[in-house]
Amino acid sequence: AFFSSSVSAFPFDFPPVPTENPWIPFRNLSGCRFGEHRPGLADLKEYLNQFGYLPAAPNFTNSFDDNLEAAIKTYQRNFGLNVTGELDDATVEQLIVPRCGMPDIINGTSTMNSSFVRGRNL
Amino acid sequence: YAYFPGTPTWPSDKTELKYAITATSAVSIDLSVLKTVFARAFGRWSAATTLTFTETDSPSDADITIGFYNGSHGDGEPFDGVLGTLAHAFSPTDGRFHLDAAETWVAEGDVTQADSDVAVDLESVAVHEIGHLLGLGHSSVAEAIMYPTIKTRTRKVDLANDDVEGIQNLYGSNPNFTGVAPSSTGSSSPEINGGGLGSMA
Repeated sequence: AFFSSSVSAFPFDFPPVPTENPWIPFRNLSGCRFGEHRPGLADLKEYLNQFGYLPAAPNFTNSFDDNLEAAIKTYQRNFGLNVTGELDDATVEQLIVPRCGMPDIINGTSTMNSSFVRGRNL
Repeated sequence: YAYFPGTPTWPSDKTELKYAITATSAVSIDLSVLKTVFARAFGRWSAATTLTFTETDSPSDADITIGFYNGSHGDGEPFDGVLGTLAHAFSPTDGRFHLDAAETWVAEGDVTQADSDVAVDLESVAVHEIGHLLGLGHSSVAEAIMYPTIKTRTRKVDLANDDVEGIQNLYGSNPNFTGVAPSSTGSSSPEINGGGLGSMA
């Protein structure tokens, strides 16, 4: 549930506000696919966890594993992209578009109606 | 369109919702402009449904509270500065609607002609987040207001068929509703997600 659960640890010393799109570095992952190991994949996993595509983990690694591939496929399905499971250019460009902070998947249930996408694929 | 797990909604006897703009010190937008923008955003949803929205100056009297915040702001969902996450809102009947104060919000004028290449249209984001406040989840229909992403320098404020069908299934239809704008025709079959959550992140 979205309850008040954390308060800044530094109430009188706020960290500086980032001034650039925090997801631009995902462009460095373009072309990455299953089995590869590339710096930045852990950050992508954090992103996919934030929006419900990957379960939480104590430490995300920079390995393109089967869980990441499945998460990317679900993401591609939700956004009407070609379902390749790879970080193709179209997927990366979609990932960096500003968005609502509400997750797309909650407790394993997608809040995005996927029937439209399924129908289009058929 | 889709709903949150458990399909949380406002109670059927609560059709008149009050909202308060409670935290604006982090942005330099004039309060009167904010009032106009949010009133227009709420109006787009009330035009399609039986719900009505009234602004109140008293947060304690409000069902919905709207505020601009930087970074960590006490709900466990910190904002991330320029772009990235723009805003978030809570499902019924929580009523909290938070916007990232770090964004280059455009509340007046034509956002497509904005000088800044990171300009974000405030009303577009407001219409989307109000959808969450009322119980709609994200939609995979790109034309829908409830699609999760919005590009910079883009204005998207008209409800699509997909949004209208979703909200009217929850709250009924406004008899005076004249339909969606011709360019907003995204539609899909109804889908209600099952699940145990009544509130969501």
